[in-house]
Amino acid sequence: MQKGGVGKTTTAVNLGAALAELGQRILLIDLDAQGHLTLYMKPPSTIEKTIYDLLVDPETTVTDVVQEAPQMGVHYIPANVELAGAENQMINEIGRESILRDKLEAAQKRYDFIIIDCPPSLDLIVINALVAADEVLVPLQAEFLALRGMQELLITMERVKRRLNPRLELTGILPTLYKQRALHSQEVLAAVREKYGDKVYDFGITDSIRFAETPLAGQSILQYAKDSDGARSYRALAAKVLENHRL
Amino acid sequence: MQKGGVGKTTTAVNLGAALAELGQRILLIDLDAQGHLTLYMKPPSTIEKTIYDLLVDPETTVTDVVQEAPQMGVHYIPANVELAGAENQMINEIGRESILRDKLEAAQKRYDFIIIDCPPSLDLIVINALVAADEVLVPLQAEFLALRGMQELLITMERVKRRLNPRLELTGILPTLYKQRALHSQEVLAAVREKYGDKVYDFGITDSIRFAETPLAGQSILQYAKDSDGARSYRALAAKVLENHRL
Ligand SMILES: Nc1ncnc2c1ncn2[C@@H]1O[C@H](COP(=O)(O)OP(=O)(O)OP(=O)(O)O)[C@@H](O)[C@H]1O
Ligand SMILES: Nc1ncnc2c1ncn2[C@@H]1O[C@H](COP(=O)(O)OP(=O)(O)OP(=O)(O)O)[C@@H](O)[C@H]1O
Ligand SMILES: [Mg+2]
Ligand SMILES: [Mg+2]
Repeated sequence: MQKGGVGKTTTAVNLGAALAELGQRILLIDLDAQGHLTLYMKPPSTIEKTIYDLLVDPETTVTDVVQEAPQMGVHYIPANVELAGAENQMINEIGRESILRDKLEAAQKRYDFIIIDCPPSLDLIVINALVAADEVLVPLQAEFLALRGMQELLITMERVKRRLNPRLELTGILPTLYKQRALHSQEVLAAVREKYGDKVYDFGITDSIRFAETPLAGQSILQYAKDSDGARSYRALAAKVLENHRL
Repeated sequence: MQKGGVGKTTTAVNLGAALAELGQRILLIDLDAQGHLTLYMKPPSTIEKTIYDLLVDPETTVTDVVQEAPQMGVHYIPANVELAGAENQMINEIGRESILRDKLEAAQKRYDFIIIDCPPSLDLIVINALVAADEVLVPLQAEFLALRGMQELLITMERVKRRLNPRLELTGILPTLYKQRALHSQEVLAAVREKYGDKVYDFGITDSIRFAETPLAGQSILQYAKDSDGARSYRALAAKVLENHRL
């Protein structure tokens, strides 16, 4: 299971914004009842339908729930606390792990990339994300507990791939919140590179407090601090993701 | 809901260890299927019963699941990935929010403090913790998203207090992972002190990479780096918790 606080939401938002800068049509999906991705999008106060409705109401389509974030150049499906009740509604459905994939089918031709931001848990909602996805990008904080969390996530991905979604692949492992001068971080990162080779991006996102200010500003790092290392790293990530996608 | 990666497990372990140093009888309970608290305890490889059994099997008692961690001076109830299946088993039980409280009743006289480490989610398992508990200690990373998470947790606590557990109280808010030189951290902390006054401890745990090494070593910070600021702060927290407890 993916550890808490390792930069999943930060990566979803900034990779999405950077791909949008490169002209890609982007849909971001907030799958976390805490709605942190949604906060970055400066949502209107009167959101009626969210990812909850898409998951539990057979009649609701992506078009009914999509919102626009023009200042960031992306579309998104918002989440709020209502999502916490979704699993109970989904648990007895036939094909309950494929609900999200089926709903997203209609939207696939409208977007170049659909990026799903998951909570730090392993439940039916997250399994739906792994069944809907083609690829998984794993943000990794170079610390022992986060490394454990990643290893368990990779095991889960293997299981999902075998039983539910044969095309699921690991796109890459992105070092995040990286403390360059800490021996522990360097050791963990070296161990990860040794084990996972070229699945690990050769750049990472270094620790910079500016990221913590971006959700308050409702901006990506590309807008908030456009010449910062963080902005450059996320642009480099977008270029890499796009390049691999075209191969 | 409590944010991911804000020091919940680190605080549960180190507060528990520091209280044990002061002669208190401590039971730590791992309520996270990722089992990170359990890792610190250097568990035996052959753990058969865990918190999962305590929650779903009416016959299992605390005595059946408790393990000893003599090197840390505490007892603990371990968790592993099996816990992810507990909610489905509990959801149709009468009084499903009080299962943990009822099971812990028998153990209360054997321990001075029972500390429950929760995952970063808001589900039936965490509600069980809030119903079982007398007090909640909230680790707070002084960043915008973590502040949002804390505010939502406090709302949830109010709701649990009203409907399920009238004696639930907020013990205190502990600044964690604190980056002293970052303006954003200072601003968030100042806003928290202003709003929550003396509920906020007047010391915090500053950001130090040594904490990330402790789960690998299977030690508390008091053992791993006994004269460090981190060790001192957790000892100060234990003294404060004990002092308030005796009033
Ligand atoms: N490179 C970075 N440097 C410093 N702070 C960062 C960096 N990336 C993200 N953060 C901050 O760290 C905190 C956690 O990041 P984020 O919310 O993206 O993690 P997450 O994995 O989505 O967490 P959760 O498990 O709660 O969903 C946030 O306050 C965020 O702004
Ligand atoms: N004061 C600190 N300074 C630096 N690193 C810390 C500090 N406290 C904890 N850490 C490290 O930060 C990471 C997250 O801490 P921890 O696991 O305690 O958070 P958590 O809230 O329990 O996370 P989760 O939401 O995943 O359960 C761990 O690698 C931990 O060792
Ligand atoms: Mg997140
Ligand atoms: Mg934890």
